Amino acid sequence: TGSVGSSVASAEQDELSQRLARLRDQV
Amino acid sequence: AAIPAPLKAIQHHLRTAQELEKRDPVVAYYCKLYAVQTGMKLDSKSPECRKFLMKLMDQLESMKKELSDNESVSQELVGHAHIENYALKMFLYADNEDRSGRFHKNMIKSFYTASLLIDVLTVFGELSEENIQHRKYARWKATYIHNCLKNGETPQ
Repeated sequence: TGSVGSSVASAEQDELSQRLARLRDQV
Repeated sequence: AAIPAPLKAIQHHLRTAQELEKRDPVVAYYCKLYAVQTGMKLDSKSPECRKFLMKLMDQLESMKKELSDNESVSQELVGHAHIENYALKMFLYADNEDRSGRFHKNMIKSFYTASLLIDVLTVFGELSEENIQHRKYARWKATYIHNCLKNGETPQ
């Protein structure tokens, strides 16, 4: 479950980075 | 919502965003953008911080929609000039009060807000040497005058 937890965490981190890039028209 | 402990460094920028939301939504938008970007570097792994940053991102996205006709938001170069002008306006007001010997809470806050807005300029890239010097001076002045008033001394 630890690895599932960390996968979820990195997916959410990616989501934040992607949303930030979209917000700044960098994608 | 309460700011998680690892993100305390962005609390003043968020408070400035909140205070300026009605008066200047563009400045509020970039203060929040700075807060999210800096917050992600501080901690985007703990559930508490992720949740907090996601909420901030929701707010930023809806602000961007509301301000979509505003060039200062749709074009970051214009946004940069807008924030820099606002910071300079705050700085010059406080500096004028200082040189006229009028020391009060509002001018301390203006010096401090100017320094926070210069932090915000880092979302656009490296700061100019002039901005680095203004930030250092404004932060030092705010602290110095605050301490003088607290101790009943007259600033020099």
